[in-house]
Amino acid sequence: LRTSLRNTKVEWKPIPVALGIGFLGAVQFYRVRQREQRRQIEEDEEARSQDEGHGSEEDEKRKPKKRKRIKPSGPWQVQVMSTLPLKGISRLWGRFNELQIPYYLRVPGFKLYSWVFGVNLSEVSESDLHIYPNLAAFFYRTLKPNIRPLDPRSTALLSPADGRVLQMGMIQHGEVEQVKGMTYTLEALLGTEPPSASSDSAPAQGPKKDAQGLKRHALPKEGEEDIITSDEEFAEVNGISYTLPNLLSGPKSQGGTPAMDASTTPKSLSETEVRADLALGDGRKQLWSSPTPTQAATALYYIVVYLAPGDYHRFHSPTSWVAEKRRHFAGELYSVSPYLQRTLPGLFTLNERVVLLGRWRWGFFSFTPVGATNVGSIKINFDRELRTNSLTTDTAADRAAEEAADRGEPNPGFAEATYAGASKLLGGHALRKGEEMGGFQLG
Amino acid sequence: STIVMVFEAPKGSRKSFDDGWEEGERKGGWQWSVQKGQKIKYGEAVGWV
Repeated sequence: LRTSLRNTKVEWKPIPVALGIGFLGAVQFYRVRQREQRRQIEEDEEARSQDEGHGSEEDEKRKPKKRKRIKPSGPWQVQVMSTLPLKGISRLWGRFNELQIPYYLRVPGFKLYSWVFGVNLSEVSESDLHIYPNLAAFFYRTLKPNIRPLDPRSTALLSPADGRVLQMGMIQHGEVEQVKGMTYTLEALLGTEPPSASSDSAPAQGPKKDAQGLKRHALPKEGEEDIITSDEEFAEVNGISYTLPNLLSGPKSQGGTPAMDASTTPKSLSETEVRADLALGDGRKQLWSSPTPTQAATALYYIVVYLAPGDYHRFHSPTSWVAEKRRHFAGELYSVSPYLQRTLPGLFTLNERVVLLGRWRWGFFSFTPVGATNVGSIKINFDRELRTNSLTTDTAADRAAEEAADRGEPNPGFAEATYAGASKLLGGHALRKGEEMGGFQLG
Repeated sequence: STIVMVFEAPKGSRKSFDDGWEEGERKGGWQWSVQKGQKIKYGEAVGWV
């Protein structure tokens, strides 16, 4: 044996990459399982100690509650799926797709992917597919300019992305109408009721001066929606007082009639501010110049658009609107395939999603991209802080929970941010119709 | 992946452009212009007021 060992030439060979990745996946899977079991034991102990009434009420409230693992109900396939470390798998999938593809394999590789998932390569902005270093970059491809003309009607709401309409309808009693047998409560989907009813960023009553000394108009309460009396003082900028009519048409002339039309708005507003106001103002102009539509009955509508793996995965603003708030639900990452939508009730309230809340010309408007296992990362171009499907996501959600616990409030389940800066007067981020808002990324 | 839009709009009525309404007239409310299951492209209208 000694002589054969000594005489045998040692040859090193690379272990196949796939085996290595499989091994890493198994290690990660084992580790996550251990962590889940440990967490399960802690939760059981906690529940048992609560039963026994240990610790004072106050202590319990102050101690930050650990985020309970979401346990969906559903058939055995769903139970099996809920034991999988979906986030781990999604992040692994993302890592895998960021691996550089050898230069000469790119074109055949992307053509195969396009053939399998029905990608129309003639619409891709880059004709030379070598440019895309990996599948993640190809997945987040852009389209040729003007290949998607926008519907010319000014009152039309556009589809934000390529996809298929899964469900649409009117919302009755705060519930999204039956989506393939599943009913969602609006509150569960968006967090709480729409901001207009309980926007905590609005001063409770009466206009108040904020840091720059600007008077802010109190957002209307339930029932008083969007009815702003025309000569109520709306804002004061650089010593010029504005009411809604003259915000769009400049300061009042002596006779009290607007001195200028909307196109000659006062120079003291920056262009973006004016744009934001016009985006809202347009609607509001209709609010006060003709019988206001919101005095006509309004209703809540919803539409669900499903993006298949081969679709163009960037999304665009469906209309001119102002995004005021963002609520980021860390959630799980189940697949959102039509099959799972049929079998997993409440899927959209479980998955990681980013709820953008704001207003358009007819009132409340919300835009919610929902992540999935293979596309767990949601990117919003104008939200630099947002990190989805990453370890920082979980910590952000836990931090929100702790802050809520400190305030003695229940865990909101989401991390919230408010957009400011598009308009000093109104706040929020103004979006134009058709403007790219962000997209879904692999992993 | 999926996108859900929830929005407020004037209550719809069954009338539509075919009835000779001019665009922008206040007579109608929200109108859907898509069907369930329909494939749609970015930029196409899903409905209008």
